[in-house]
Amino acid sequence: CYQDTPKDEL
Amino acid sequence: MNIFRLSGDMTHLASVLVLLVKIHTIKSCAGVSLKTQELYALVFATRYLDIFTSYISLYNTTMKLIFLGSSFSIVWYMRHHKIVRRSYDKDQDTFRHYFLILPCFLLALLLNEKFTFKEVMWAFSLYLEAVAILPQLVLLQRTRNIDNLTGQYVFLLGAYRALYILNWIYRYLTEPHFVHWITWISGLVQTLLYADFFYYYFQSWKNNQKLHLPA
Repeated sequence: CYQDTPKDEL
Repeated sequence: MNIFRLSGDMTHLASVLVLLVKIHTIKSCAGVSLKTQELYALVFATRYLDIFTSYISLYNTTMKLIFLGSSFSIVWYMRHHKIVRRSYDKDQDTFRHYFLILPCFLLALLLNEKFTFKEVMWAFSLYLEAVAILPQLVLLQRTRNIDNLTGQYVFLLGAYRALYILNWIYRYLTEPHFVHWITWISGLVQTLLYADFFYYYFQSWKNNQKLHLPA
């Protein structure tokens, strides 16, 4: 399930 | 932010610092693969396309700028600095990085979270990061004597990947809907590539001997 969240990891 | 993620980022930062110390202070890049460094510069350039458009935190933006700045400056030093570039093992560092870039790009076109430019580039950066260490590992195997800084650099990079896996397990258990297959699988593949190196690194550490990889 894809969450359209900003990618917060580096 | 959890302790695994923070330690992972700090280990990653430490690996870059070790490399910069080697290049700035000792003025040597012996044993360091320019191919791997160029691949990392490409990884960060394609992953952080959103650096000025989506703000997450000051920590996030600062780290992104550090990784972009350090990877490009390392490449610049190895290619153009009049003293550093002389120590580059050009004849040993023969891995063809285009053979890694093309398949990763094709895979990113097929497997991505959304078929948009940004998402394809993001997936590409993850696939490429997973294999970017290969030229460095090949170079290590060819180099007769691995100096301490180079060994520590690769060890810290591997530790950073291992800590990120713990971070994902932690986030999966604590955050609802935290599922990122592309990140996890490419991250797992990347960490497995270090397994062999880790084995010999710990062996040499245990026996208090210089790190030496078998041919």
